[in-house]
Amino acid sequence: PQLPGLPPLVLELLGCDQDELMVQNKIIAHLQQEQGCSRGRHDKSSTFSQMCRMADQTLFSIVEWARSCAFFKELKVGDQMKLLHNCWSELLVLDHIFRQVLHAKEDSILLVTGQEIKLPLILDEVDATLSSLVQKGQNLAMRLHTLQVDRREIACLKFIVLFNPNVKMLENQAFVEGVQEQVNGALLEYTLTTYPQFQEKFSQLLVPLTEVRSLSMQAEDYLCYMNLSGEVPCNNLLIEMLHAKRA
Amino acid sequence: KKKDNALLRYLLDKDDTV
Repeated sequence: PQLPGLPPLVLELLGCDQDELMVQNKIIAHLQQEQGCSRGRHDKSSTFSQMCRMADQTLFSIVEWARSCAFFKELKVGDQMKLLHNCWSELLVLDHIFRQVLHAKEDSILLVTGQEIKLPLILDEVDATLSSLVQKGQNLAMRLHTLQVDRREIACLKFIVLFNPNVKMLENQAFVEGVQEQVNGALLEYTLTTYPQFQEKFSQLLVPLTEVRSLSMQAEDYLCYMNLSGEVPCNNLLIEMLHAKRA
Repeated sequence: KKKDNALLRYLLDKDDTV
Protein backbone atom coordinates (compact mmCIF):
# COMPACT_ATOMS: atom_id res chain seq x y z
CA PRO A 1 0.00 0.00 0.00
CA GLN A 2 1.09 3.57 -0.73
CA LEU A 3 1.84 5.11 2.64
CA PRO A 4 2.31 8.84 3.04
CA GLY A 5 5.96 9.83 2.98
CA LEU A 6 7.10 6.51 1.55
CA PRO A 7 9.67 7.17 -1.20
CA PRO A 8 8.37 5.66 -4.49
CA LEU A 9 11.83 4.24 -5.21
CA VAL A 10 11.70 2.14 -2.04
CA LEU A 11 8.40 0.65 -3.21
CA GLU A 12 9.81 0.05 -6.68
CA LEU A 13 12.81 -1.82 -5.26
CA LEU A 14 10.55 -3.82 -2.95
CA GLY A 15 8.48 -4.70 -6.02
CA CYS A 16 11.56 -6.39 -7.53
CA ASP A 17 11.62 -8.92 -4.69
CA GLN A 18 10.69 -12.35 -5.96
CA ASP A 19 7.83 -14.44 -4.67
CA GLU A 20 9.57 -16.45 -1.93
CA LEU A 21 7.34 -19.48 -2.29
CA MET A 22 7.93 -19.62 -6.03
CA VAL A 23 11.72 -19.48 -5.59
CA GLN A 24 11.49 -22.07 -2.83
CA ASN A 25 9.46 -24.50 -4.95
CA LYS A 26 11.76 -24.07 -7.95
CA ILE A 27 14.83 -24.82 -5.84
CA ILE A 28 13.22 -27.81 -4.10
CA ALA A 29 12.22 -29.27 -7.47
CA HIS A 30 15.76 -28.83 -8.81
CA LEU A 31 17.41 -30.35 -5.74
CA GLN A 32 15.08 -33.35 -5.82
CA GLN A 33 16.02 -33.93 -9.43
CA GLU A 34 19.72 -33.90 -8.56
CA GLN A 35 19.38 -36.08 -5.48
CA GLY A 36 19.53 -39.35 -7.38
CA CYS A 37 23.34 -39.45 -7.48
CA SER A 38 23.97 -38.77 -3.80
CA ARG A 39 21.18 -40.86 -2.28
CA GLY A 40 22.00 -42.71 0.88
CA ARG A 41 25.11 -40.70 1.66
CA HIS A 42 24.99 -38.73 4.85
CA ASP A 43 28.29 -37.30 6.06
CA LYS A 44 30.15 -33.99 6.36
CA SER A 45 30.96 -34.05 2.67
CA SER A 46 27.36 -34.58 1.56
CA THR A 47 26.11 -31.81 3.88
CA PHE A 48 28.62 -29.38 2.34
CA SER A 49 27.70 -30.55 -1.13
CA GLN A 50 23.99 -29.96 -0.40
CA MET A 51 24.81 -26.45 0.84
CA CYS A 52 26.70 -25.78 -2.41
CA ARG A 53 23.75 -26.96 -4.49
CA MET A 54 21.40 -24.71 -2.54
CA ALA A 55 23.77 -21.75 -2.92
CA ASP A 56 24.08 -22.49 -6.64
CA GLN A 57 20.32 -22.48 -7.16
CA THR A 58 19.99 -19.34 -5.01
CA LEU A 59 22.51 -17.67 -7.35
CA PHE A 60 20.25 -18.41 -10.32
CA SER A 61 17.39 -16.68 -8.49
CA ILE A 62 19.67 -13.73 -7.62
CA VAL A 63 20.51 -13.28 -11.32
CA GLU A 64 16.78 -13.40 -12.13
CA TRP A 65 16.12 -10.82 -9.42
CA ALA A 66 18.78 -8.45 -10.80
CA ARG A 67 17.43 -8.84 -14.35
CA SER A 68 13.92 -7.94 -13.24
CA CYS A 69 15.01 -4.52 -12.01
CA ALA A 70 14.56 -1.52 -14.31
CA PHE A 71 17.93 0.04 -13.45
CA PHE A 72 19.83 -3.16 -14.15
CA LYS A 73 18.07 -3.60 -17.51
CA GLU A 74 19.48 -0.27 -18.65
CA LEU A 75 23.05 -1.57 -18.42
CA LYS A 76 24.84 -3.49 -21.15
CA VAL A 77 25.48 -7.17 -20.43
CA GLY A 78 29.19 -6.45 -19.95
CA ASP A 79 28.49 -4.06 -17.08
CA GLN A 80 25.82 -6.38 -15.67
CA MET A 81 28.40 -9.16 -15.53
CA LYS A 82 30.99 -6.92 -13.86
CA LEU A 83 28.51 -5.88 -11.17
CA LEU A 84 27.46 -9.47 -10.48
CA HIS A 85 31.05 -10.76 -10.51
CA ASN A 86 31.84 -8.20 -7.86
CA CYS A 87 28.99 -8.94 -5.48
CA TRP A 88 27.58 -12.44 -6.09
CA SER A 89 28.97 -13.81 -2.82
CA GLU A 90 27.82 -10.75 -0.86
CA LEU A 91 24.32 -11.15 -2.31
CA LEU A 92 24.36 -14.84 -1.34
CA VAL A 93 25.44 -13.99 2.21
CA LEU A 94 22.82 -11.20 2.38
CA ASP A 95 20.12 -13.56 1.12
CA HIS A 96 20.99 -16.05 3.84
CA ILE A 97 21.28 -13.42 6.58
CA PHE A 98 18.07 -11.58 5.70
CA ARG A 99 16.19 -14.88 5.74
CA GLN A 100 17.47 -15.42 9.29
CA VAL A 101 16.57 -11.84 10.30
CA LEU A 102 12.94 -12.45 9.28
CA HIS A 103 13.02 -16.01 10.71
CA ALA A 104 14.19 -14.44 13.98
CA LYS A 105 15.28 -17.59 15.80
CA GLU A 106 18.72 -17.63 17.32
CA ASP A 107 18.96 -21.41 17.66
CA SER A 108 17.81 -22.46 14.21
CA ILE A 109 18.44 -21.68 10.56
CA LEU A 110 15.82 -21.33 7.85
CA LEU A 111 17.09 -22.70 4.54
CA VAL A 112 16.12 -21.34 1.13
CA THR A 113 14.10 -24.57 0.74
CA GLY A 114 11.93 -23.60 3.70
CA GLN A 115 13.39 -26.29 5.96
CA GLU A 116 14.22 -25.22 9.48
CA ILE A 117 17.34 -26.83 10.96
CA LYS A 118 18.57 -26.57 14.52
CA LEU A 119 21.86 -24.67 14.61
CA PRO A 120 23.82 -27.28 16.66
CA LEU A 121 22.82 -29.94 14.13
CA ILE A 122 24.32 -27.93 11.25
CA LEU A 123 27.46 -27.02 13.21
CA ASP A 124 27.97 -30.70 13.95
CA GLU A 125 27.70 -31.61 10.26
CA VAL A 126 30.39 -29.23 8.92
CA ASP A 127 34.09 -28.59 9.53
CA ALA A 128 35.49 -25.93 11.89
CA THR A 129 35.94 -23.22 9.21
CA LEU A 130 32.41 -23.51 7.88
CA SER A 131 31.01 -23.80 11.38
CA SER A 132 32.67 -20.52 12.32
CA LEU A 133 31.27 -18.84 9.17
CA VAL A 134 27.74 -20.08 9.92
CA GLN A 135 28.01 -18.77 13.48
CA LYS A 136 29.32 -15.36 12.36
CA GLY A 137 26.38 -15.13 9.94
CA GLN A 138 23.95 -16.02 12.71
CA ASN A 139 25.44 -13.35 15.03
CA LEU A 140 25.15 -10.74 12.29
CA ALA A 141 21.55 -11.75 11.58
CA MET A 142 20.65 -11.40 15.25
CA ARG A 143 22.24 -7.93 15.41
CA LEU A 144 20.24 -6.85 12.33
CA HIS A 145 17.14 -8.28 13.96
CA THR A 146 17.82 -6.11 17.03
CA LEU A 147 18.05 -3.11 14.67
CA GLN A 148 14.56 -4.11 13.48
CA VAL A 149 15.54 -4.00 9.83
CA ASP A 150 12.40 -4.35 7.70
CA ARG A 151 11.69 -5.75 4.22
CA ARG A 152 11.80 -2.34 2.55
CA GLU A 153 15.23 -1.60 4.02
CA ILE A 154 16.42 -5.06 3.01
CA ALA A 155 15.30 -4.42 -0.58
CA CYS A 156 17.32 -1.17 -0.64
CA LEU A 157 20.44 -2.73 0.90
CA LYS A 158 20.57 -5.40 -1.80
CA PHE A 159 20.60 -2.71 -4.49
CA ILE A 160 23.27 -0.71 -2.66
CA VAL A 161 25.45 -3.82 -2.79
CA LEU A 162 24.64 -4.58 -6.46
CA PHE A 163 25.18 -1.06 -7.80
CA ASN A 164 28.71 -0.62 -6.52
CA PRO A 165 30.39 2.30 -8.34
CA ASN A 166 33.83 1.11 -7.19
CA VAL A 167 33.72 -1.81 -9.63
CA LYS A 168 36.56 -1.36 -12.09
CA MET A 169 36.27 -0.97 -15.89
CA LEU A 170 32.55 -0.25 -15.93
CA GLU A 171 31.43 1.22 -19.22
CA ASN A 172 28.69 3.24 -17.54
CA GLN A 173 30.20 3.99 -14.14
CA ALA A 174 28.30 7.28 -13.79
CA PHE A 175 24.96 5.49 -14.11
CA VAL A 176 25.88 2.92 -11.44
CA GLU A 177 27.04 5.73 -9.15
CA GLY A 178 23.78 7.59 -9.79
CA VAL A 179 21.67 4.54 -8.93
CA GLN A 180 23.54 3.98 -5.69
CA GLU A 181 23.12 7.63 -4.73
CA GLN A 182 19.40 7.49 -5.48
CA VAL A 183 18.92 4.31 -3.44
CA ASN A 184 20.95 5.73 -0.55
CA GLY A 185 18.81 8.88 -0.64
CA ALA A 186 15.55 6.93 -0.72
CA LEU A 187 16.67 4.67 2.14
CA LEU A 188 17.72 7.67 4.23
CA GLU A 189 14.37 9.37 3.61
CA TYR A 190 12.49 6.15 4.38
CA THR A 191 14.27 5.50 7.68
CA LEU A 192 13.85 9.11 8.83
CA THR A 193 10.12 9.19 8.11
CA THR A 194 9.27 5.64 9.21
CA TYR A 195 11.48 5.50 12.31
CA PRO A 196 11.66 9.14 13.46
CA GLN A 197 12.54 7.99 16.99
CA PHE A 198 15.65 6.27 15.58
CA GLN A 199 17.58 9.00 13.74
CA GLU A 200 20.74 6.90 13.40
CA LYS A 201 19.03 3.97 11.70
CA PHE A 202 20.32 4.73 8.19
CA SER A 203 23.99 4.75 9.20
CA GLN A 204 23.41 1.76 11.51
CA LEU A 205 22.06 -0.19 8.54
CA LEU A 206 25.16 0.46 6.43
CA VAL A 207 27.63 -0.72 9.09
CA PRO A 208 26.84 -4.45 8.71
CA LEU A 209 27.52 -4.28 4.95
CA THR A 210 31.27 -4.11 5.69
CA GLU A 211 30.93 -7.27 7.73
CA VAL A 212 28.91 -8.94 4.97
CA ARG A 213 31.74 -8.12 2.54
CA SER A 214 34.29 -9.68 4.88
CA LEU A 215 32.14 -12.77 5.49
CA SER A 216 31.62 -13.24 1.76
CA MET A 217 35.38 -13.03 1.12
CA GLN A 218 35.98 -15.69 3.78
CA ALA A 219 33.25 -17.84 2.23
CA GLU A 220 34.86 -17.48 -1.22
CA ASP A 221 38.27 -18.47 0.18
CA TYR A 222 36.70 -21.52 1.79
CA LEU A 223 34.90 -22.45 -1.46
CA CYS A 224 38.16 -22.10 -3.40
CA TYR A 225 39.93 -24.38 -0.97
CA MET A 226 37.11 -26.95 -1.05
CA ASN A 227 36.98 -26.72 -4.85
CA LEU A 228 40.71 -27.47 -5.07
CA SER A 229 40.11 -30.47 -2.81
CA GLY A 230 37.45 -31.67 -5.27
CA GLU A 231 34.63 -31.29 -2.75
CA VAL A 232 32.44 -28.84 -4.67
CA PRO A 233 29.89 -30.25 -7.12
CA CYS A 234 31.09 -29.11 -10.55
CA ASN A 235 29.56 -27.53 -13.65
CA ASN A 236 27.49 -24.97 -11.86
CA LEU A 237 27.01 -21.21 -11.68
CA LEU A 238 28.61 -21.04 -8.24
CA ILE A 239 31.92 -22.38 -9.54
CA GLU A 240 31.79 -20.26 -12.71
CA MET A 241 31.43 -17.14 -10.57
CA LEU A 242 34.27 -18.24 -8.31
CA HIS A 243 36.55 -18.80 -11.31
CA ALA A 244 35.56 -15.60 -13.10
CA LYS A 245 36.40 -13.50 -10.08
CA ARG A 246 39.57 -15.29 -9.06
CA ALA A 247 41.03 -15.94 -12.53
CA LYS B 1 42.68 -11.89 -17.82
CA LYS B 2 39.26 -12.84 -16.46
CA LYS B 3 37.83 -16.09 -17.72
CA ASP B 4 34.56 -15.49 -19.53
CA ASN B 5 31.56 -16.61 -17.61
CA ALA B 6 29.51 -18.33 -20.29
CA LEU B 7 26.61 -19.45 -18.11
CA LEU B 8 26.14 -16.00 -16.57
CA ARG B 9 26.32 -14.36 -20.00
CA TYR B 10 23.70 -16.80 -21.25
CA LEU B 11 21.40 -16.07 -18.28
CA LEU B 12 21.69 -12.31 -18.79
CA ASP B 13 21.37 -12.47 -22.57
CA LYS B 14 18.49 -14.93 -22.91
CA ASP B 15 15.23 -13.62 -24.23
CA ASP B 16 12.41 -14.46 -21.81
CA THR B 17 9.70 -13.41 -24.24
CA VAL B 18 10.43 -16.33 -26.59
